[in-house]
Amino acid sequence: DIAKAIIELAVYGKAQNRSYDRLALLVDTVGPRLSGSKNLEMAIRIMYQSLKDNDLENVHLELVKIPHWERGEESAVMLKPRFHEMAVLGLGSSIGTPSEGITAEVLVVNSFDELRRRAPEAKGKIVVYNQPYLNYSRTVQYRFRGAVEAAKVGAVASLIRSVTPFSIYSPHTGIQKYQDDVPKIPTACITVEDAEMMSRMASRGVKIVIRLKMGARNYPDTDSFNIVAEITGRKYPEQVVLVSGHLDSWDVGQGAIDDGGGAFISWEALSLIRDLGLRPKRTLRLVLWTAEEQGGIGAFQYYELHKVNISNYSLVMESDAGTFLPTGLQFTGSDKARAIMKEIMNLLQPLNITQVLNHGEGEDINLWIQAGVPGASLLDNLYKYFFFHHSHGDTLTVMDPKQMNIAAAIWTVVSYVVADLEEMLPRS
Amino acid sequence: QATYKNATCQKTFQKIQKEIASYG
Repeated sequence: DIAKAIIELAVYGKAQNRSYDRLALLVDTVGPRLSGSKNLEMAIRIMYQSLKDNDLENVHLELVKIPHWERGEESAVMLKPRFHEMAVLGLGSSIGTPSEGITAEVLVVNSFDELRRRAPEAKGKIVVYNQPYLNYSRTVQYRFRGAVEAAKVGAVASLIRSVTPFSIYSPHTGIQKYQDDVPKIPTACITVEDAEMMSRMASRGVKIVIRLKMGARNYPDTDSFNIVAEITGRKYPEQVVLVSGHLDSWDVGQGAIDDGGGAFISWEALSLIRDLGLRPKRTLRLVLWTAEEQGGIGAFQYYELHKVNISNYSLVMESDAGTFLPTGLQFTGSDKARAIMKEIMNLLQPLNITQVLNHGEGEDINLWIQAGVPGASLLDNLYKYFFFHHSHGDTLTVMDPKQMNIAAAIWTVVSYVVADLEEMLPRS
Repeated sequence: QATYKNATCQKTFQKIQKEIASYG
């Protein structure tokens, strides 16, 4: 009756709402946790002590050098055809503008193809991307390499429509990447509303002029840490089931959904197992990653350090797509392992969430999955996720403690049973 | 020990099924 006991404790018992309450305390105390910030440093310190206080084993920090970028003051003002102060959020790793800002005419494009076609018009201008939202992975390319593509055709800055299917005038930040052989230009996200408005203005032949000011600065890499805590296995302690989320966030909102929820249901999994007095056969290892938002920096460091033991990893799990009402478990692995995961998910029939879907993945576990380790991620109701993601709206208010309880129950049952089976999950 | 090094599942799926059912 172990699965039933986990569900009972997480959803109906004493532990209900615990992961939500713990997350509330952290995000209200520390706020958002940008890579390289004092906030992230404080969050790591608090979490380290909390995991120790929770009587977890082998609690330790693993050093990682992470990027340190600060946005500073920023503004984008439309000067022509009318005065309009636009909401703007600089993109991670962007350079700043000169203190007087960059004032330039705008070229609005709807795609990279259109930018290439209209390349001769782009020189000296601010390129505004008004790309439609298709899905996250496709549309995010504009945010990631919008500045590089604009700079290639001589633009002086780029403003990118926020990557979201819905907006109430909310800019959404995220990481962008420069290319070595292309000049670096400042780049930021604007709202869907402003991108669409400028697109309409441009289609009417109206000249648009914007003054963009960004105080963004890149500093040398700084020290940070992945946090590790365990329940050591009783029979095969050297073998590992890894359960994880990332502790860093962007510097807006509270970083509650991305990825406070994932980090805290992962902690909750170990807490619930500890509360029930269980000890699986192999080690259940919690990792709270640092600097995921900058491109999985902490996860890369962890992989480099631990890949020598890759044959001992039965399953790697990451929750980084919200902890709203779960729809199932995404899984990548061999057919045999998938059949086993389906059996395990049947244990969740009391919650009526038993689906095993394809494409288990996560920025922080992908290296392991690519190397052949079975991987799982939590799939939940994503309807709201990208409305709030990377914006000032990413706060605890969006979250629901009852949904988090269910997410934690699933996360715990899966991680515990895989850790306690007599054999590791079979690989291809 | 059931390490991945052997790469193959020593138990039949039916046995694993039964083992998993014992958690339910």
